[in-house]
Amino acid sequence: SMEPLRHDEL
Amino acid sequence: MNIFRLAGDVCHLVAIIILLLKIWRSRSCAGISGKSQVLFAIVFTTRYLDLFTVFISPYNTIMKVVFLALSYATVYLIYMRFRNTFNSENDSFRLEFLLVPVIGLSFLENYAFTPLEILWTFSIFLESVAIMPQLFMITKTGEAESITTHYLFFLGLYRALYIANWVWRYHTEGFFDQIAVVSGVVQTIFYIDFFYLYVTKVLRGRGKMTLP
Repeated sequence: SMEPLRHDEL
Repeated sequence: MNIFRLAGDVCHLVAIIILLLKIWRSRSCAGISGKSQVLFAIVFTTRYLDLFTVFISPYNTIMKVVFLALSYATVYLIYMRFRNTFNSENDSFRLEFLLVPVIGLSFLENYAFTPLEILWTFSIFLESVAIMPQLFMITKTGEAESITTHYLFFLGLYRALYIANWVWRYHTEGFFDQIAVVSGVVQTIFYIDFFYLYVTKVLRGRGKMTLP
């Protein structure tokens, strides 16, 4: 799974 | 930011405000699962621990504060202010049946084995099942006030819109958050039978939703 750099969603 | 995510966040905010206003104005939390509201407060708390360490945008920070404040205000109203109207015998869902698997899974499946990342994963998995006590209460009592169904409708719609947001972000920026997507799909699936009842019963002006 691609690892989102940071969680920019609520 | 895209229209799907913005619409999703607005639906989420509307849902939370609908419930909070319902409890405040009716001065009662009858028919509301306090356990689900506690779980949502835990979801926001464990997801927004980076509130002070990671700055995404003014919108992101403000919405996190608003969601935290409103969710704790809702829990406060249920368990403190109007606790004498809280019928705990109807709110009988065993939370350990949710918390144990969610905690276990967030240790197994995460992007990084760090406290913040495990807590974020825990909040994503927990959110997908947090509505269970509320849906269980409705099946148990066999009915839900129409305001409560509007709350559930917007709450279910918010994550459905987030799925559209993930499709959009995948095709426009190659963004793919597998944990959030899988969990969001599961969460939305739980609402499907409610959506059906909502459209066939509540929107036909029956007022209360009575389960068959």
